[in-house]
Amino acid sequence: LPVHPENDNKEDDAKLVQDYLNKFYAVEPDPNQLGWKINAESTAEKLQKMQQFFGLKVTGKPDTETLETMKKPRCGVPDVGL
Amino acid sequence: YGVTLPGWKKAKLTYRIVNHTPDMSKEDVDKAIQKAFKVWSTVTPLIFTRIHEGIADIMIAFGTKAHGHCPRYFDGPLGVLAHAFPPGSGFGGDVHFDEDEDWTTGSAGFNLFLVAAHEFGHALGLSHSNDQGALMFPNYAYVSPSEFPLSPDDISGIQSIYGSPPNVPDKRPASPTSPKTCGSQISFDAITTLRREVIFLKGRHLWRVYPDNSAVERELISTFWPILPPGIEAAYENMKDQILFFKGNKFWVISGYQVLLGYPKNINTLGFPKGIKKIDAAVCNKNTGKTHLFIGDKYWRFDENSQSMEKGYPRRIVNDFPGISQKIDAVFQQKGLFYFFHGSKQWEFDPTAKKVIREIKSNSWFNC
Repeated sequence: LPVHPENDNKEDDAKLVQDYLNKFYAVEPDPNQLGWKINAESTAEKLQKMQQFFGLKVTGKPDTETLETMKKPRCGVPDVGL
Repeated sequence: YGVTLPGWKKAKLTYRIVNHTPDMSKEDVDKAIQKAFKVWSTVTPLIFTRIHEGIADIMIAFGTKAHGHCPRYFDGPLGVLAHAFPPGSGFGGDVHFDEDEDWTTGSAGFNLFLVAAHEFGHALGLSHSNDQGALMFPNYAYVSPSEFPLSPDDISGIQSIYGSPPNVPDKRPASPTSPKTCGSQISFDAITTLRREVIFLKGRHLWRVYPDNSAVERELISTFWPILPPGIEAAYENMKDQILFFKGNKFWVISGYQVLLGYPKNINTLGFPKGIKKIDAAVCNKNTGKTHLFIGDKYWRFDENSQSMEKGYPRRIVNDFPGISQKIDAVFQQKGLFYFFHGSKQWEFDPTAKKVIREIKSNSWFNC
């Protein structure tokens, strides 16, 4: 059977979310070592941070509004970290 | 706002445009970059000088995908437009633009001036703001280049690192302020503070006064706020770095150069009864967070924290401000004291002691 239109883009959306969070929500300062550590937060936790930053509904899930925000042209500097 | 500390340890910074985008003329690129730096030098003590060779503090370049030794890379059209590094040596302070974008001077593609101004914010030590009206908000948003792009949040952020510009005008008045301003019969429509300045309004004009050094500048109101009509009747600076302007039964809330969306509104929305058609004068007491709005021989009090008119008002002015018996043309607060104006006179009033300290001519602030 043809794939339902709603399921067509699920893989793309998942990749978009992962790429976005890796680029902009993946690092944080290590308070113990004055250096950096790879963020051990889950994808859902990072997504919540992103949603909170952008004033979106904080669900930890990639809803339509969150995906639309992720697709917008933006600066390449991470939103978390230094 | 967010900051990446420390900032630069010096006020004079150099920049170099390493290469240019073919999307625009070299002259337009140079102008956009220069204008973007001016945005920040206007609100800080920083001075930016261009060099054409060697290592500058801020190296500016256009590149695509993986470019040079940069640890970050671009992603083709759209997506990431540019990036920058916080103050420091090596890549520190450097700014890179994605050459796969369409760079322009206007609203098509991506406006180089706006993106550059944002990236220079990073190069000076700001990180992203979650204030959607701020230039340092991460997503691109076109605004007309004729508008000043910094929001109060941006200005607070950069001044938290570098402080504000030296409070000295470019040219001190060679002679005292003009006879017109110093005329003995001068009166004002409204007066408000604006950060460290005092703004006197009359007709289509305003005077910017720097009380600390008696410098005075006269401008058209429309130069700053084209949307405001002449003949503003009352104005005050609130606790949120905004100014409210009143004329008739309307009022505007202005933040920086911009009028907030949805204004003007009817003064009834502040909590005035329907019969009130205009405000004579207004002042926010920064020490208490209460705004006094004067109409005729009475006044109302508005709580800035709860954003509501207080109960028990109106009250007679003379009861709570002994010695202020004339209709009030204008009023402002400076160093805790109120200055009430009527005609060619003003009264310095201590709101704590509840008494008039002295009577002065209304042009005393103008270096006459």
